Amino acid sequence: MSRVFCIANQKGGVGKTTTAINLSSCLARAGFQTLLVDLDPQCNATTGLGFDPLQRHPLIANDELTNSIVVSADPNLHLLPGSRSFTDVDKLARGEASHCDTLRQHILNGTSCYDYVLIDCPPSTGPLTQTALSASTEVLMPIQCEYFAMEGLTQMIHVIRDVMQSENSKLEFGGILLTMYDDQLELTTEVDKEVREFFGEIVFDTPIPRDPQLAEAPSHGESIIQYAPRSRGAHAYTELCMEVLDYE
Amino acid sequence: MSRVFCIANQKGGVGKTTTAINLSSCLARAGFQTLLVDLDPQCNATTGLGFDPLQRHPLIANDELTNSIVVSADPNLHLLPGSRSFTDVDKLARGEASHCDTLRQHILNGTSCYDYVLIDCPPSTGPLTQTALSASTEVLMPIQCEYFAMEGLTQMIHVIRDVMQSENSKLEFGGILLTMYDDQLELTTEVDKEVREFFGEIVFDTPIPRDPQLAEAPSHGESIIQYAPRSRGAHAYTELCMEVLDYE
Ligand SMILES: Nc1ncnc2c1ncn2[C@@H]1O[C@H](COP(=O)(O)OP(=O)(O)OP(=O)(O)O)[C@@H](O)[C@H]1O
Ligand SMILES: Nc1ncnc2c1ncn2[C@@H]1O[C@H](COP(=O)(O)OP(=O)(O)OP(=O)(O)O)[C@@H](O)[C@H]1O
Ligand SMILES: [Mg+2]
Ligand SMILES: [Mg+2]
Repeated sequence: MSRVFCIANQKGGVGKTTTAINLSSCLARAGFQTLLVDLDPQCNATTGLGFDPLQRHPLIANDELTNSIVVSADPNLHLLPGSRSFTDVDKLARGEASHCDTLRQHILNGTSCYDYVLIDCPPSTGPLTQTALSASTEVLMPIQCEYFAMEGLTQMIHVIRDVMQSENSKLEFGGILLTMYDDQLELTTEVDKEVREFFGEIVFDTPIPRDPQLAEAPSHGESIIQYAPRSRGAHAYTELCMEVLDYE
Repeated sequence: MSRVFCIANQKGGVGKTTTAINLSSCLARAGFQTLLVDLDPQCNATTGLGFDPLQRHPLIANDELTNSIVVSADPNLHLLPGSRSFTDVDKLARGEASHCDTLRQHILNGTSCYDYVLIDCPPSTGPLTQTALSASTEVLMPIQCEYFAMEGLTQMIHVIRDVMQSENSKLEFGGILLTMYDDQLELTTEVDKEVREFFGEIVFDTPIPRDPQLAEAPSHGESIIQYAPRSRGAHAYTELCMEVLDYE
């Protein structure tokens, strides 16, 4: 039974893509068949692993998903690349109810052979993210330890609850991940405290520290595990992976 | 003749809102009648200045914009608050051509008494941002000195060029602003060099350094000028303001 993680947060730049790439890289290295799905028109997950975005979005083009899936440097880690094609993304983004349902089926059918599927979403609570949520078993929300991040959480929770209450939804909370953690800063510790008080157990114990090598890795088309396996960023994502696996 | 700046970049978390709040605060302090327009459903510009988002989006509710405009702690700085109301934002976001045009007219009519208007946009190139671009005289693009930021620029440029070529557009490039600048990092200097080589003169001389006080200020509902006037962040935004004014 695949675990399908939707990596979502409407707040921008909180580490969704960095988490999608590096957590899937850790899961692959741990021996699990892992698929990373790039649902963001920015295609950062695609280029961050060293691939080019596709001309047509594989979820729109009427083709078997498997024909678009590529294998990364780690044979256990596969990628369904995204596309910047405006018309396709617009079609996806203006998702009408039946269309979302098709997308959802398409994702579920094309990914059932994987142990883990991670879906990288754009910074929005619109139809793209909602479709991803409706196709997922768990939602993982990275949040930066800063003021605006706290504000955005409540809005995200509403959207998530709506999907959870809809028919056919298997969605549960996968966890909240504190990112770009700088324990030298008062703001970080304040937000950490507030988030844990409010959300309790669903906050991962492992925070991801600020580590410049996490920002460098994608410019080489590599995950942090390949680029700098001894870095603080690599250690943190490995710890996070352990927490995700323990949960089974 | 108002200068209307659209603060845009589809990449998330690059400092659009931080720039919208602090540049408008500097312009106000320099004596100019300034209006900050919050076009982002996240409403960070609104809460960052200490106000509550509105129940209905003022650009949708059929009312004079002036009835929704509030005055900040600095009497020269006014704010048109945003709204998180999903139906309104969705209407705005699914903008049909005529609707965009109404929005554009609405913005232009309601803001003509200001010297400077700054429009804070969500992380997307969709209809909300396109409407803002079509109502603006200049587009200001903050970019973080990291790999994904470089990637996103080219996509933004396409959208901007499209708007520039459409009828009635007064849009010009206002400038590219390097944000969260950390001159200790190789990645920062690499991206700085690449951006300046590619874009030349339109890149502002002033970069905005990474300064934790810039992230703390919004949690007090204040701009950096009020919260920490002697901080590196305050100095940088003041320098940027000088560059913007010099351009006249
Ligand atoms: N822990 C970290 N330390 C240092 N840099 C980081 C860290 N996590 C992410 N980054 C960098 O911060 C920037 C934003 O991260 P990322 O693109 O993963 O966020 P995102 O939420 O996917 O953004 P968007 O909302 O645009 O999709 C990127 O340049 C990334 O390389
Ligand atoms: N120069 C800086 N130094 C330190 N922190 C900063 C700086 N600029 C912005 N920040 C912080 O980084 C985070 C992202 O900035 P901001 O919200 O302004 O980006 P944005 O582009 O508006 O994001 P979004 O795409 O979600 O609208 C915020 O928590 C902000 O307070
Ligand atoms: Mg991303
Ligand atoms: Mg913003």
